[in-house]
Amino acid sequence: SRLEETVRKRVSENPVVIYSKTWCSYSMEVKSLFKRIGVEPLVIELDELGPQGPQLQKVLERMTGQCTVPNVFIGGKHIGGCTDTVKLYQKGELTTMLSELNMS
Amino acid sequence: SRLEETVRKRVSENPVVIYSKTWCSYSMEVKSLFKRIGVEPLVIELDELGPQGPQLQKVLERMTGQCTVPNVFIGGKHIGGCTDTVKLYQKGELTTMLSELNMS
Ligand SMILES: N[C@@H](CCC(=O)N[C@@H](CS)C(=O)NCC(=O)O)C(=O)O
Ligand SMILES: N[C@@H](CCC(=O)N[C@@H](CS)C(=O)NCC(=O)O)C(=O)O
Ligand code: FES
Repeated sequence: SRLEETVRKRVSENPVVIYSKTWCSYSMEVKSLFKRIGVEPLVIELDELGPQGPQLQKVLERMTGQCTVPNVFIGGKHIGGCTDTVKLYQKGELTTMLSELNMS
Repeated sequence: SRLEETVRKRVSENPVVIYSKTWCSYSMEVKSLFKRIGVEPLVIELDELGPQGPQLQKVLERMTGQCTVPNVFIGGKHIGGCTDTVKLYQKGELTTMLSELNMS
């Protein structure tokens, strides 16, 4: 689908992509984590896209099996949500992934 | 207002009251915190109340200055959100408050 193509394009062209909602604290946490480590992700706020927001959330669910936000991609690879991303960071694996993309 | 009266009644009649949203992870965290310490709060899910949900959220903002969820009351007193409640718990003050209400 066209929406699916948009996602594939975005996650392949941007090292870090976060599908987020502006008023969601878990989304805020994952955005500020990347900010703290000096990485600027591409952020797509699903609540600011009108009716396309829920559609995009459904497409992401089909593609990744994850129906929740935040939905995080690194180097085109689906990482997971806030908890998954924080765990990776605490294990030191996040910075490793980012440096492999020349990012941190 | 009638809605304001409902809030006052609920927080005075119930030792722990949480205004929550079912799909919000911060709301889930604070609900499971109380569950872990063996306390059963009265939970009001604002997203399950139709148009009354946003109205209630506005009333809570007028009454407490807090426009966000989760919105937590203990012993009729406004505590704050998820972060505030977790901080109180980590300081040992939450269990103290609850035992003063014969609750923990
Ligand atoms: N453990 C997941 C929790 C994800 C989650 O439950 N997200 C909520 C918001 S905090 C959600 O997407 N709810 C449904 C929705 O907003 O459409 C994570 O760390 O990201
Ligand atoms: N630090 C606050 C954050 C509260 C917050 O930002 N809550 C969000 C949801 S996680 C909110 O209420 N957003 C607006 C809304 O849902 O109406 C807490 O710990 O509770
Ligand atoms: S909506 Fe509250 S943490 Fe996501």
